[in-house]
Order: sequence, then structure tokens, then C-alpha cells
Amino acid sequence: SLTDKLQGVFDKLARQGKLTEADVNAAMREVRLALLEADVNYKVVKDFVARVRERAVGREVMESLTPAQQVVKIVNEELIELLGKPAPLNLSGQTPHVLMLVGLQGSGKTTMAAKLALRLRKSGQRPILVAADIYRPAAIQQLEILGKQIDVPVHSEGTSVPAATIAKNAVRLAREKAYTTVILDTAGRLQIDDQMMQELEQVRMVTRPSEILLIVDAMTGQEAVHVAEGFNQRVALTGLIMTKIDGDARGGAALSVRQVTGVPIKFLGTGEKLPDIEPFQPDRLAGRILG
Amino acid sequence: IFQANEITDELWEELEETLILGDVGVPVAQELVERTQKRVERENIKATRDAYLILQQEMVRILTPAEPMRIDDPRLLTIVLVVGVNGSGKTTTIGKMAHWYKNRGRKVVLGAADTFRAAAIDQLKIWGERAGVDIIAHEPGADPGAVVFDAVRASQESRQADLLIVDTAGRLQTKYNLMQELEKIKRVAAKQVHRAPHEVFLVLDASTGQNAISQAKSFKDSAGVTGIILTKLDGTSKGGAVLSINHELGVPVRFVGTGEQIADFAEFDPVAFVEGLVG
Ligand SMILES: Nc1nc2c(ncn2[C@@H]2O[C@H](COP(=O)(O)OP(=O)(O)OP(=O)(O)O)[C@@H](O)[C@H]2O)c(=O)[nH]1
Ligand SMILES: Nc1nc2c(ncn2[C@@H]2O[C@H](COP(=O)(O)OP(=O)(O)OP(=O)(O)O)[C@@H](O)[C@H]2O)c(=O)[nH]1
Ligand SMILES: [Mg+2]
Ligand SMILES: [Mg+2]
Repeated sequence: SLTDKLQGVFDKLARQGKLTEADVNAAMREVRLALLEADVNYKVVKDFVARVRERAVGREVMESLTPAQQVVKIVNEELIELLGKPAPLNLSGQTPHVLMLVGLQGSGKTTMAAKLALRLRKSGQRPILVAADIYRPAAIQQLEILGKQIDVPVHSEGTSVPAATIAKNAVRLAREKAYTTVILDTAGRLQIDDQMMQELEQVRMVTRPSEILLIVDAMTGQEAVHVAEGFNQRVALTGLIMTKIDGDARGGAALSVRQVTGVPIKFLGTGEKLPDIEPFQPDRLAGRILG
Repeated sequence: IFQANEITDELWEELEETLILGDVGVPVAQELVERTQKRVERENIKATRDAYLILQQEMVRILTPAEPMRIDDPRLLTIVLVVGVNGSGKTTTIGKMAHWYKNRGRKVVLGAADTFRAAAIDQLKIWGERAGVDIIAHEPGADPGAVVFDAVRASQESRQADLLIVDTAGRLQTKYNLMQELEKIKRVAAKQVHRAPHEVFLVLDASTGQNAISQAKSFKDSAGVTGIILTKLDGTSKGGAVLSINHELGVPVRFVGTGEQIADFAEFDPVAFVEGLVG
């Protein structure tokens, strides 16, 4: 663990009451390695380590802690602060509220759409799912099967109607039938695919979502920063959801994406089944990223 | 970035940064930079461009497979098992692979052994239609081993296939019972056909970071992975984790996925790949 590695570093240096610059430099090397191993973006790590170094040099080592533990404490606090406070879904204003899920191919959007629908239904809302992925083979069937499993209706119009039209019709239907929440499942896409990003802008324009949620796979590596930037520039994101956190991926992409977009992390996907969703908790994710 | 023609100390940090940004990972990045430094010294290299070429050579050396694929060996029926974590691109890749091998004269059959995920069988059926190949499937919820058994027998008997490609459900490598299920699927194939499965491809999303190594290790232990198919290389991620996978585990990349259409599939070219990473 990071604490063990830092312990090794500090054993070689003299024990002092305060963390010296030499202590901190040696420790920062280990912190940098741990964060890169956890898939935090190279440039984000650089800024982060610089900030931690500033807070650590000259800092008193608390009575109850070893110097190594003191550094880990500072790193952990800084991580938790950066990851940000948990934030609920924005369901304010007139219904129906529209939640739009976006992200790369295979990140877990369709599953997360159903997970959110189940969660909302259990908390007294009346959600409707929208099959706006007109490209992936059997995408509509996938969402329909999930909708049936949780007793939430699915609006679909086949694969020949544009996604924006499907979404717009779904919102109108929701208004007519008094659904409280419209959950738009969109097709996976690359942030560099201009045509597909235009489609997303169109969907956003005709549905005016109260939430645009970027779905990010916990195992995403260095490019998480560019992916998030790309989506954020075309459709202003309001939240992040990290999926597949039930594996052993450290999830450093969460820090990178949060850092570069400033958008709050709202939920975590913790398994393949529809109840497997948890609200984001910064201290748990921080511990995981640190390893 | 300051572009010197003569090698300076900044170059080594620049190379390491480029590799890490490409998801190569710190240990292998450092090793590659060290190897490059040693050769630059030994071979009296002066120009930055030549240092880059040496780095690329060292990377190609790691990525070049030691042996050809078994899928091309002459035999009555070749069985290929496709495995990997959730959403990596397995089902789509199988559609592409079916098309690829059908165009090369093979008689291909697909086995729909993902009986768990919603509409997984429907999805593979559509790919089978696009590729023009038969699919053996049961109902959702059926035992994947039973599907494999059926697919093998149908390939041998009614379909006269010489290549069976089996789709499996996505699974995170940390889930013990799911990894056990893969071992069971392998045993079913092995009982029916000598030395089957002849190829086990781990489908790996190019945007995956260092967790790719943990995936490769676990799937190698449980499923006996013989090759990697690197998908979504049409995105901005470079897929550098395959360098560690080759370096540590000796598992080579065999194919790449470069899009969502049936023809977005190609044999792995180490030189082109390396140029994309550090060109
Ligand atoms: N273990 C685990 N698997 C998940 C989680 N979320 C989604 N999955 C699985 O990941 C795979 C991909 O999920 P999808 O919901 O189809 O992903 P998607 O983003 O809609 O994919 P595209 O529409 O093709 O872009 C499926 O096998 C899901 O069951 C999670 O939190 N944990
Ligand atoms: N851009 C791009 N997308 C790809 C590529 N390969 C697969 N995809 C997309 O990735 C998503 C997931 O693909 P699947 O084939 O369903 O992945 P899977 O591994 O079978 O998923 P599970 O069975 O749920 O584990 C789909 O949207 C595919 O179209 C690729 O090479 N490039
Ligand atoms: Mg989907
Ligand atoms: Mg699949």
C-alpha cells in the first residue's frame, strides 16, 4: 500500500518533528507512482503532487502518526477535496425532468439508465426510459428487457427515426401521461466523432435536460481527460457516473475527469444487476485510488 | 514543446511522458527509455529523430509475436473462444471476425454462449446475419456450457463448419465464480474436440488503463488466453497497456478493432501501432 511504500521512504530519513523538504520530495515520488498506477492522468498528477508538496513541507507530524502516515493523511485529504462533495440528481423545476446519459461505447449507459429508473421508481417518481440508440444491434431490445425487469415503460421508435425526434416525442409523451422523469439512453460514441457529437447537441436542444451525465468506465486510462473535455465542450455536463467499480480498477479517471470538467460525481455503478448503484462517496473512492 | 535536433536530457523525460500518456504504464515506460538510452550511447546516436526510431524498434521488438496463430493450422474444426470484461467489444468483434474469415474461405459458425446479458443473443444474431454465418443459440438463461456443447456438435455435423467462434458474457476478472464458469466452458470444448479451444482471444478496450494487466493475468490463468484483440483503436486512446501484457505475460496482440462496422477489423501491425503511440 502507499503507506507501506512511504514507510520505507521515511525509514531511510531521520525522524523529525516536521516534514522537511527532503522528506516530502522522496515521498512525492511514491505518491506520483501510486497515482499513475491508478490511471490518474499524467498532467493531473503533476498538479496534484505540486499542491500536496506545498501543503506537506514544514507541516508538523501529529503525535499519533508516523511521517509516512502524516503524508498519506495530507494526500487523502487533498484527494477527497478534489473529488468533491456527493451531489444528488437535479430534479428541481417542472416535471418531466430529463436525464440524458452520454459516453464512450460500452461504458455502461444502457444499464445505468435502467439502474437510475429503478432507483427513481423506488423513491416515488414515475420514470420512463427512452431508447435513443438507433445504431447498436438490439440496443432497443436490451433496454426493453431491462425496462420490463423493473416495471418501467420504454419509449422506442425503431432505428429509422432520428434520435432527436425519438427523444422529443418521449418528452411530449411524458408530459401527456404525467411521467416525472425521462431517462434518455444514447448511443455510445467517440468525443472526436463530429457527426455523432452533433446528434448529441440536437438531442439536448430538443429535450432541455436537467442532467447530462457522462458515464465513465472505472478502468479508463489516461485519455479520460480528453474524453471528458470533448463531451463537456459539446454538451455541458452536469454530472459524472463511474461504472464497473465492482472490479479492481483503481478508478483514477474519476480524479482526472472531475479535475478537468469541475462537474460533480453523482453515482457509482457497482455491478451488473439493476439494484447495483450507489451514491458517490469521496472518501471511499479516494482510498481506492490511493491503493 | 521545444523540438531539439540534438539529444538533450529533456528528451528522456519527454519519451517517458509520451509513453505514460499512451497507457504504457510507468515500469515498462522506464524500461523502454532505459533501453533506448543504452543503445543511443552504444551506437553513438546524436539526432533526436534517431532516438525516437530506436525507441520504436524496442517497442516493436516487444510486440512482435514469437509464433503464428493456431487458428490458421489445418484441422477439421478450429474452436475460438472470445472472452473479456464487460463492454470491451467481444460480440461486435466476433461479427467482424466471422466476416474476415468467411472472406478467406472458412466455413464459420457462431456460438451464442452469453446467456446472461439482456439481448446478447439478439445482438449476436444480427451480426451473424450481417456476416452471413449460422448461429447456434439456446434461450436466455440457458447453461453456457450446454450452448458450447451444442455449437460444437452442430459445427461438426449439420453445419460442416471448420471454424467455430464462441461469444461469452462479459465478466470482471475479480469475480471468482464467473472465471470458474469460463474454465468449465473450456472443458466442455476440450472434451469434444482434441486440444480445443485452439485459440482464446481476450478482447481488450484500447481505452483501458493499467487494469488491462490485471485482466490479462486473470483471464490467462482461468481461460488460457492465447491472444489479444485490441478494440476501439479509432478513439483517442493508444492501447499502450498491451506492451506490459506482452512484456510480462508474453501474450501477443493478434487483431485490432477500428470502428463499429463489420469491416473495421485488421491484423495487428506492430510498426503502425508503435508509430501511433510515439510517432
Ligand atoms: N460488473 C459491472 N458490469 C457493468 C456495470 N455497468 C454495466 N455493466 C456491464 O457492462 C456491459 C456494457 O453495458 P451497457 O449498458 O451495454 O453499455 P453501453 O454504454 O450502453 O454500451 P453502448 O450502448 O454499446 O455504448 C454490459 O455487460 C453490462 O452488464 C457495472 O457497474 N459493473
Ligand atoms: N468505436 C468503436 N466501437 C466499438 C469497437 N468494437 C466494439 N465497439 C462498440 O462497443 C460497444 C460494446 O460492444 P459489444 O460488442 O457489445 O461488447 P461486449 O464485450 O460484447 O459487451 P458485453 O457482452 O456486454 O460484455 C458497442 O457499442 C460496439 O459498437 C471498435 O473497434 N470501435
Ligand atoms: Mg447502450
Ligand atoms: Mg457481448
